[in-house]
Amino acid sequence: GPLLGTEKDNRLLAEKYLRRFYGLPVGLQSQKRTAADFKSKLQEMQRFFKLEVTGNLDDNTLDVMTQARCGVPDMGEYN
Amino acid sequence: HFPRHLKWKNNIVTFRIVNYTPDLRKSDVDRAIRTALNVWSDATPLRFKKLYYGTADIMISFGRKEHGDHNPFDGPNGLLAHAYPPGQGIGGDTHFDEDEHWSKDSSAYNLFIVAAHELGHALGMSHSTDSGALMYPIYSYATGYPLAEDDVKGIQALYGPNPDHKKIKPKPDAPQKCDPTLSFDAATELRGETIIFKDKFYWRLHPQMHEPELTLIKSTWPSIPNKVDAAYENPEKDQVIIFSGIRMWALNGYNLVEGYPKYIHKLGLPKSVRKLDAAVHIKDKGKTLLFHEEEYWSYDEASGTMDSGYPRSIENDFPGMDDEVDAAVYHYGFLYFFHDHTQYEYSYTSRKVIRVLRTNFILGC
Repeated sequence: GPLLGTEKDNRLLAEKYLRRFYGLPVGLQSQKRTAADFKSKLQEMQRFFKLEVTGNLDDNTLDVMTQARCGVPDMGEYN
Repeated sequence: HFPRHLKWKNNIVTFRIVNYTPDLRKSDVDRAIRTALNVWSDATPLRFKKLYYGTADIMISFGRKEHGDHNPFDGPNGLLAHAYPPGQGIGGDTHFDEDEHWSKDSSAYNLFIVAAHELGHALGMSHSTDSGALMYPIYSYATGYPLAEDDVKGIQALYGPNPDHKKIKPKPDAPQKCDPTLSFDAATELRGETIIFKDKFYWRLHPQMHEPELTLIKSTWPSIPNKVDAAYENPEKDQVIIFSGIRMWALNGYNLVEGYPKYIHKLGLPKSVRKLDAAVHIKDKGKTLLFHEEEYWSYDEASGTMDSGYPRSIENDFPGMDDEVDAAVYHYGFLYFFHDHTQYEYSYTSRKVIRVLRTNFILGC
């Protein structure tokens, strides 16, 4: 079903976060591929912050994503 | 470290402060940057030379939104700063978000702490997964020497140790919740959550949270000490009392109650008690038990006086328990005592130990 307003906002926030800090690919990809990339990058982020690794956007993960932080990516090459 | 272990080739690294934030005096910015650089030079053979014009290895500036590197900031909060790993051109450059409010204390984002973290990047350090490390990506306020063991190991792997400073005292690494030898400093309830203090950190356990959350004490309560000896919640007053040495603080939720710290002797403890080991409030009785070495006292919250006939022996009154306690919490008629790496589940009504578990069982281990 369609995402509710808050869920959509949270999803957008998470995508932006994962793109910036975990190299979530941007651009045109199949919906299936996008969902798989999102899940695997989310798991990478949860592992880094020692959260429960679910691949789902739970409250604890969102809490971490909204905290003040350094702009340098946590993983991968820093361009 | 960053991929390819980027580092400066020379141990003398130049820096220049290109512009200043209006939030602080120029001299405060200079001091914050210099102190932040000293944090790293104390641990390594690196020396930092300030330039007033021209191009330095590390160019330090304040800017907002898109500020010239195609790596924009995001307005207040969120991203605070970023820095580039060692290299030519933009390499080593360190940028602070001017949309943040910068301070030299805990009232806003502390420039020294953020600068020390960013300059770590400028020297080749990547992010740490240790929440007690300076290189952990999330901002938290703390006082004292900012480098943890993990930071020191990281920077010394790149540049080696400082030949002149044989003794640097890194702050302890974040405690590992599943370490079988883990012991607690203190534990308390806080509005339905359990808070467990260990070194400079506390774990927050919520019935609906799968994983305990570990945070630096100072980042939540900058004015309480880094070491908590004992703590308890008085739900009637909606207060948590924190004990450290001969002083105690009262918290209302996450706010500090005015009029504190007070001396623990105000509770009626003898002057010979210089610190408590544990404290726990028995809600049904309105009593608070205060533990010190092998004895404990009972404090009546309603009258604000110590009950007569105390101190009494822990060993005699709590059969099956050790004779000392590190931390204690009370849930639905059960007392949970923690001593070293053992947890005792004690039935207050039947006056006996029901279960003996590892201390970190409460943390899901």
